[in-house]
Amino acid sequence: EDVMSSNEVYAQQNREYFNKQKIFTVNLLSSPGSGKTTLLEKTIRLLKNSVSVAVIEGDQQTELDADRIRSAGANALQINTGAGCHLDAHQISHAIKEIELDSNSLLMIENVGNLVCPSMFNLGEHFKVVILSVTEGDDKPLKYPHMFHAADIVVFNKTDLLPYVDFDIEKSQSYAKQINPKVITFELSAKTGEGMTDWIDWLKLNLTNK
Amino acid sequence: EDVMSSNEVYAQQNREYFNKQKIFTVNLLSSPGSGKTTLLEKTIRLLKNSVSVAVIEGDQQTELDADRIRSAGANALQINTGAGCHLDAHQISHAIKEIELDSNSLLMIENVGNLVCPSMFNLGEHFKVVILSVTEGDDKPLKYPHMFHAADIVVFNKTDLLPYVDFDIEKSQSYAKQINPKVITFELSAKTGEGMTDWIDWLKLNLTNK
Ligand SMILES: Nc1nc2c(ncn2[C@@H]2O[C@H](COP(=O)(O)OP(=O)(O)OP(=O)(O)O)[C@@H](O)[C@H]2O)c(=O)[nH]1
Ligand SMILES: Nc1nc2c(ncn2[C@@H]2O[C@H](COP(=O)(O)OP(=O)(O)OP(=O)(O)O)[C@@H](O)[C@H]2O)c(=O)[nH]1
Ligand SMILES: [Mg+2]
Ligand SMILES: [Mg+2]
Repeated sequence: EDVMSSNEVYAQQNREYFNKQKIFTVNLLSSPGSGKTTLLEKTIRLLKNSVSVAVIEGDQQTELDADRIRSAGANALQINTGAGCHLDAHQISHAIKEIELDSNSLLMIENVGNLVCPSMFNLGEHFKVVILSVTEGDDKPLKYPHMFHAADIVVFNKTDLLPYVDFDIEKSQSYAKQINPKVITFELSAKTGEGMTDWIDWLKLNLTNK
Repeated sequence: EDVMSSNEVYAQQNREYFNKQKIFTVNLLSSPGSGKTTLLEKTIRLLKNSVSVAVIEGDQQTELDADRIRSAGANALQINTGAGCHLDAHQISHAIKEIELDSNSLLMIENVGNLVCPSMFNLGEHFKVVILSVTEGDDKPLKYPHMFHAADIVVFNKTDLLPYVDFDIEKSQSYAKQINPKVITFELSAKTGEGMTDWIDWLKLNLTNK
């Protein structure tokens, strides 16, 4: 209980900073390997000429993801959590003092790959974006309900692999809506770029609204 | 610290029971959707005529996996962890009193899909088997090292999808061995059955050695 409430205090502070500076902030959540970094790379390449983009990366170890983000053309800061299974608002409050953030910009936080624990820790973000790869099985919203309940957006990724896997996208979407009726869903392939338009439009819409 | 040590006490008790009853016990660990249940279904179908097989399932919610195990032909008990991100030895000590276990048998425990937390909780199993799907990216052993360090076996699953993904199996194996030199690896497709022989042989070897 105490851990959560102290996390909420930091999350609130982060949110106030993001709002004051007009930094639109999303928290990307998924299982390991669902395609968070690939989606970020693609998104940065499509947006970097129209808005300043920064990424905070969370992983147990390595700088691998932050390096990929830098080569895609955005500022990146890597947090290594060690044995930790999620990012928390305290870590983000430190990270935002270290990384260069412009006002009127986009900040994307890639959480540790984990479909359970990170759902319980607000970071101060405006939206939680959960990525489900079509290779993981269409039952995930029912089996990992806490994450899908916390989601604002669900992105079905790797749609290029649909011909080779047993995944019923309509069924999975209805499961996600069963768990969380207000969730918005996108279907795309971060690798081929198919379906990226709706996702990019959603980001742009929120950037202009800030 | 206290949580871990009390877990170790239960794990020890479970292990003594497994050894006394000659129940060979493995703990299956992976990201969500890597194919734990599919591998179990396939394994049960190949072994059920030669050994008594039981499965303990761990999920946040639903009986979905236990139902799949029962239709494959093995006894199954579903543990629902709620918001919990891993199975622990205390839960297993209760489960083994509920499920019917024969002596000289095989018990497979499917943990909650999570490549982080379950690595820290021994259940009393003889071996930890980590499954990595080739759809998740070959860098996972480096990025989620604690799980690969705890693994006795690493199964590379979904090899039927290799033609459609960027996954270098040799590279990933060398990463796994870098993190944990004693790890044994298998490559297979739980869906098509390709490569299952080595995995089944390994199980049979351990069943006769008990
Ligand atoms: N076919 C296909 N592969 C994809 C797609 N998106 C990502 N991948 C692959 O999936 C693997 C993992 O992608 P990442 O972007 O590293 O996944 P991640 O969620 O960032 O992984 P972690 O940060 O380690 O949890 C890599 O092999 C990618 O090439 C996609 O849309 N289609
Ligand atoms: N192509 C292919 N798909 C597979 C293979 N093994 C599993 N799958 C698919 O991967 C998805 C998830 O499989 P499951 O066996 O339910 O995975 P799991 O690890 O038990 O998932 P959770 O228990 O929910 O964490 C399903 O759509 C399976 O059909 C495989 O070898 N090849
Ligand atoms: Mg990543
Ligand atoms: Mg399963």
